[in-house]
Amino acid sequence: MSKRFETTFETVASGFEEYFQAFFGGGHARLTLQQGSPSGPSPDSSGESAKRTGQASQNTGVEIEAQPPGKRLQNMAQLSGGEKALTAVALLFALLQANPSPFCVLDEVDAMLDEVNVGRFVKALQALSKKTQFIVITHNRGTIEVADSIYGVSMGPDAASRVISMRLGDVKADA
Amino acid sequence: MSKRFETTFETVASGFEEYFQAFFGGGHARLTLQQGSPSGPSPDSSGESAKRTGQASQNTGVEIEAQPPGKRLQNMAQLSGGEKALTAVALLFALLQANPSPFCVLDEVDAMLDEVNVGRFVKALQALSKKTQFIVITHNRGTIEVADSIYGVSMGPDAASRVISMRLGDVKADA
Amino acid sequence: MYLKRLDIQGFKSFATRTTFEFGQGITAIVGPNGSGKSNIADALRWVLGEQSGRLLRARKMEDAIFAGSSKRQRADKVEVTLTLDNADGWLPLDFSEVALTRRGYRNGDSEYRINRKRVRLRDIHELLAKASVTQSSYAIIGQGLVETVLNLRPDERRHLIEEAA
Amino acid sequence: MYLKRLDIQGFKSFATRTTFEFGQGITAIVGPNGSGKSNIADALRWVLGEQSGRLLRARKMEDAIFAGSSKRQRADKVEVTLTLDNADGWLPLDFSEVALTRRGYRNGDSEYRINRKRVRLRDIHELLAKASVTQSSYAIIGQGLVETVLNLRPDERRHLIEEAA
Ligand SMILES: Nc1ncnc2c1ncn2[C@@H]1O[C@H](COP(=O)(O)OP(=O)(O)OP(=O)(O)O)[C@@H](O)[C@H]1O
Ligand SMILES: Nc1ncnc2c1ncn2[C@@H]1O[C@H](COP(=O)(O)OP(=O)(O)OP(=O)(O)O)[C@@H](O)[C@H]1O
Ligand SMILES: [Mg+2]
Ligand SMILES: [Mg+2]
Repeated sequence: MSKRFETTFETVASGFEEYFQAFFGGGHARLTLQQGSPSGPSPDSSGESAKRTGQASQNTGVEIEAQPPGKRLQNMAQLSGGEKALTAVALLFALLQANPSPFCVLDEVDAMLDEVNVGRFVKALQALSKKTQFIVITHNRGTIEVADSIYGVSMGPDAASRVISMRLGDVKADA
Repeated sequence: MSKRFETTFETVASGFEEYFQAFFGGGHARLTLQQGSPSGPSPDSSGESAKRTGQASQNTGVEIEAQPPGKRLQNMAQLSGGEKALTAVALLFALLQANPSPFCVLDEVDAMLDEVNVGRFVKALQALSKKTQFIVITHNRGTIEVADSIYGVSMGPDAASRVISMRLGDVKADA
Repeated sequence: MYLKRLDIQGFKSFATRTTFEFGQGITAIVGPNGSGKSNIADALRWVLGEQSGRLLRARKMEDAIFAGSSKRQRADKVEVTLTLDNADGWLPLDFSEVALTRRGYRNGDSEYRINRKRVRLRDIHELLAKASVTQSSYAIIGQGLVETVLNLRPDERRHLIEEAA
Repeated sequence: MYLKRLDIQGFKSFATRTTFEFGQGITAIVGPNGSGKSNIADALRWVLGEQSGRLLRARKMEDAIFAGSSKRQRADKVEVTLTLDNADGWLPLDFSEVALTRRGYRNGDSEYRINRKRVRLRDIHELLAKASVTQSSYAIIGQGLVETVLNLRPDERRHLIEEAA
C-alpha cells in the first residue's frame, strides 16, 4: 500500500504538472507531500521522512501549488475563477490518467472557462476518452463539438423531463 | 425602524415575486417572516405576531420559497444551478428596486444561465439601470450587448493587466 | 468495462421510464436550465449506492421521487437500472453484462439488485470497490463542485490519491 | 450620486496606474480568464474600506499589492481612488465631487483620504452608511457568490432587508 501510494503519488504529481502546463500554456504546478499534524506542518515539511519510510501516514497531507506562466507563485485564493477551475480539472485529469476510472461524469466543469481554455480542456478530454468513457453536461459549444453523441433534455409542461437523442452528425447538419 | 422594516419587507417581498415571475415566465416565489429561535420556528411561524407588533425582533427570520411554473413547491436544494442563480438574482433585484443602491457590481452572475434566461435577466437589468449604475463582469454575449460601454482587460507578458476601453458602437462595427 | 445503458423511472423529474444508451466515447448532455441534466448525474450516483443527501440534492427519499404536477400525478416509487458491459471481466462477476438496480419507496426504503437478484447495499459497494467508483470522488464531478478539490484539507487530498493507488 | 472614475495603481495585477471612467448606464468588463476583471471589483471593495480577506481574496495586504514578475518589479504600495459625482448632494458632504482614496503598504498599514484630506476608516464608513453601500451585501456581488443569498440563515436574510430599509 505505501509503496503503491508513493508510485501513484509520483504519477499523479507529474501528470498534474503536465496537464497544468497544457492548460495554461506554461507555468508550473506542484503537488507536495507534507508531513504534518492537522495543526500545521512539522519540521519535516518536505515530506522526506514520508518518502523514506514509504509511509503515507495519517499525518501526511498533499499540498498544492500553482503558478500560471509569467506570474509569481500564488496561493490558491488569488487565482481567478477560470484559473481555479482549470487547475482543479488538471488535478482530476491527472488522477484519471494515473488510474483510469471506467467512466467519468462532468457536470458543467467548463462553465467558468473562456474560449481558449475550453479548447485546451476538450483536447485533453478527447485524449483521456480513449481509456475513460465521459458523460459531460455542458452548455458550451466547444465541448459539444467533440461529443460522439448528444442527448438533449427539455422540461415538459407536465413537469416531466423529455429527452431526444442526437447523433453528432445530425447536429452539424442542422447548424 | 420597525414600521420601516415592515414596509420594506412588503416591498421587497412583492418585488421578489414579480422578478421571479418575469424570470421564470410564471410560477410563484415568496418571502415569509418567521418568528423563531435559531433552533427552529415557533408556533407563530406565519410571522403574524412579528407583523402585529411591527417588530423585526432578533428572533425573526426571513424564509424563502420558490416554485417554478408547472412544478411543485421545491426546497431550494432541488432547484437546478441556473434556477438557483435566477432566484438569487430575483431577490437581489427586489432589494435594489426597494432601495436603489447608487451603483451595483455584478461579477459573472449570468455564468449559469441559458440563453433564454440571460435574455430575461438583461431586460430587468436595463430597467433597473435607470436608477442604479451597473458594472457587470461577464463572458456572456447577451449581457455585453446591452452595455453602454465596455472595458476589455487582458494580461500582459509582464503579469500586469492591460485595459482598453471600447464604446458599444465600436464593438458592433467590428463584429 | 463501460456504461451501456441507464434506465431512469420516477427519479426526480424523470416521471416515466427514460433510457439513455451510452457509447464508449464522449456523450454530451445539453438543454435549458432546470430541464433535468444534473438529475441524470444524480440518478447515476443514486443507483451506485450514494447515500449523501447533499450530493444527491435530496434530503430524503421523497425528494428524489417524481413529485407530480397539476398535469401528471406523482410517482409512488423510483427505480434506476445501470447496465454495464463487463466483457473484459473487469468486474469480479461471471457475467458479460451486469445490471445494477436500485428501487426506492416514499417511506425511505431502498432495494438493490445485481442482475435481478436481490442484494444488500454493501454488495454493490464491494462490487464497485475494485473500480473504486463509488468511493472515488473523481468519477462524478457535480455542478459547481469542480473547485472543491482545491479546497480540500491536505489529508483529504492525500485520501484522493490513495483512492487512485 | 454615481461612480465617475476609478484609479487603480499597484492593486493586484494592476501594476501601473489604470483609470476607468464609468458612465451612468451599464458598463461591461470583459476579457480572458485571469486577465484582471474580478481584481477591478476587488479594488472597488477595497477602496470602500472592505476588511474581509475572504471577500478581497487577499489574506494580508501583501496579497493585494502587485507582486511583480521576471519582466516587471513588484510594487511597494497600492493606491486606489474612487471619484464619485455628488451633484445631487446624496452624500452628506459639501462637494459636488468626492474622491475616496485608500493607500496600502506592505507592512499592512492603510491610509484613507476624502478629497485628499486624511481621515479614519470609520469616517469612510459613516460617509457611505447613508448609502448603506459598504455594509450592504447587495451592492457588490462577487464571482461564484450569487447563490449565497439563498443559503443564508433566516436571520441573516432578515438583516439583508434591514439594510434596504
Ligand atoms: N422529486 C422531484 N420531482 C419532480 N421534479 C423534481 C424533483 N426533484 C427535482 N426536480 C426538478 O428538477 C429540476 C432540476 O433539474 P436539474 O438540476 O437536472 O436541471 P439542469 O438541467 O441541470 O439545469 P441547469 O442547467 O440549470 O443546471 C428542478 O426544476 C426541479 O424542480
Ligand atoms: N498581488 C498580485 N500581484 C500580481 N498579480 C496578482 C496579484 N493578486 C492576484 N493576481 C493575479 O490576478 C489574476 C486574477 O485576476 P482576476 O481574478 O481578476 O481574473 P478574472 O479576469 O476575473 O478571470 P476569470 O474570468 O477567470 O474570473 C490571477 O492570475 C493572479 O495571478
Ligand atoms: Mg445542472
Ligand atoms: Mg473573475
